[in-house]
Amino acid sequence: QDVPPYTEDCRSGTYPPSGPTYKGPVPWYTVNLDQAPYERWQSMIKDKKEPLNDVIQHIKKLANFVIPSGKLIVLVDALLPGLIGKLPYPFGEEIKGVADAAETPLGEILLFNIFYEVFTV
Amino acid sequence: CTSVVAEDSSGKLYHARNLDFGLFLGWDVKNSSWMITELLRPLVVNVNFVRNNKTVFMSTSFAGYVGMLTGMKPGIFTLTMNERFSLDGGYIGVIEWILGDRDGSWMSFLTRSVLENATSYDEAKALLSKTQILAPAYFILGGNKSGDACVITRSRKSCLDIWELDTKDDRWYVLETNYDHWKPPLPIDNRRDPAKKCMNRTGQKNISFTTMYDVLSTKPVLNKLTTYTALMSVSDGKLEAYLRDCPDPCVPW
Repeated sequence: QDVPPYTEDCRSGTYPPSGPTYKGPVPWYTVNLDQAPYERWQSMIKDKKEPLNDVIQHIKKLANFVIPSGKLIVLVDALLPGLIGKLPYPFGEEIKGVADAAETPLGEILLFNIFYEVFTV
Repeated sequence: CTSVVAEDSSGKLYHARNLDFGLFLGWDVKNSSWMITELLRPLVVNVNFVRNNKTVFMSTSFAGYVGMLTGMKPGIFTLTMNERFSLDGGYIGVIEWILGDRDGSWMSFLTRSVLENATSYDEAKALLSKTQILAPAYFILGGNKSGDACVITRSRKSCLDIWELDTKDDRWYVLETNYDHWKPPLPIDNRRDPAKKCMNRTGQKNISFTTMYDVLSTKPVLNKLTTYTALMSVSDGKLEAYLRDCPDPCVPW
């Protein structure tokens, strides 16, 4: 087990989760779809503002590593907010609400939301 | 990622997944971990989406990410999405979309719309297989009656394959990692065979949250990219998710 690829025999007795492979429970939140899209995520984002900004900062660092001039993030901040209205309802409004609650530029929150599409290369 | 839908001997369906993300997005040498995986863990949330005070669907997601990668419509269907890597990848779709070709759906927005609006397993299956999308993907879908589960393999513009559960043919589970099921996985990233070995060893009659969690806790199915494990039982309307870690020795992906 100590040499690559670190495969092991099928595990048993791991549930309920505990021990070194368990990092904790996942908290529950409610999103009310009767609320305006802009407002739906606000209370959750207020709780998660700091870790969300940590991820965004890391993505920016990676972008600056790929294009060291910082121009990629300048482009993200300048170009992406203009496209928010082109997203299907209600996603543009929801992302605006997330960006405002996190006090993070809109383009960077949109980038976080489309990271999957960009990453599939 | 590893997603699996299994049917027990009584016909009850279980759907479970490991969400792996962050490959090549910065390695932390000191802590022997992927930086983005570590940063994503505190963002993992379970969300109960309600309308008129009633649950519409439930999801395990990342705070700030309004699309869905894992979700359940209680009593109706369960859905996970796994990444499908391709040179004709999502970045092309994004560029096309920015340039004004907006025929394709954003992946995670499509899964969210399906969870929110589809009213049956068949409707979800049709939407996931027929809607044009911006990035290739695997959709792993489970229903609420015997035989209702499949893996939908998608390119950006078409549905390449629908791989169905077939208990009559002894296929009592469908399991998807990040490779087309009809091709062998990359030899340095073979999570499929270890997962299948553990599923086969468990056996159909013993399938439960307990044994599915065991399978998803076995290295390399559990690896340095694993952010969370989610377990869903559509008939019970139960979704459980747990943050994961993979201390050394552990495969990086």
